[in-house]
Amino acid sequence: VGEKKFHDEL
Amino acid sequence: MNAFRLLADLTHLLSIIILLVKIRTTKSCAGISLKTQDLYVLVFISRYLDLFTRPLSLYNTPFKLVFLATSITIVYYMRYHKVVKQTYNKDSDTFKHYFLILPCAVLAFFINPKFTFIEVLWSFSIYLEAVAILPQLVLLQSSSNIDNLTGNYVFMLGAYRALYLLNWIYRFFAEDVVRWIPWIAGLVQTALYADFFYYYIKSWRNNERLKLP
Repeated sequence: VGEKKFHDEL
Repeated sequence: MNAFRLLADLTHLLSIIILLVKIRTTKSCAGISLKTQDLYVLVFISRYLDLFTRPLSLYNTPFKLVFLATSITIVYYMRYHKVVKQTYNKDSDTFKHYFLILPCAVLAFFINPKFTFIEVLWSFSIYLEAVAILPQLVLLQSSSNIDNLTGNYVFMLGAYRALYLLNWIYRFFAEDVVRWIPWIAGLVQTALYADFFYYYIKSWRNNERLKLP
């Protein structure tokens, strides 16, 4: 589970 | 992207549209807490500073810009519009909202995904959003009758985070995504609406005007 995915939500 | 997430974001957008329609067509912000709206401006500014640091997204970026612009517009109307500002229930909007900010900032300082400026601000915005509805709920409790648009606005605003909970459950199973900070904050946020949901659905089923005891 990568760092990049963390802020893909609003 | 899954259906829960899309529905959640559209519900959030719809809640804001309902509030803007109420303010623009009735030229009134009666029943709306300026303190809650102030907190949302702070939530969106602190969360969406990443507009400057993260690559643009066809989906997220327009939403972020719209949430920022509309929250600022709403506060502007309530504070400065010469007709709208006179309808603000200042004397009933009594919640000490500044007392929410410091605990959220302290929590964000200690509990965050990474100790950087952007990540701490992001955590702060997640915590603050969870409790930002409190002044609004207190104001509604002191209102003898709640107009339909205000009731629908608060309902949609609560429903949006509840739909995010479903999105998180889906993502946990489908994508192995584990995100404790937004999960717990989102659970608290949704739980704060429980009472409101109960009376909203009850009044809707009985075809009565919404009133909180």
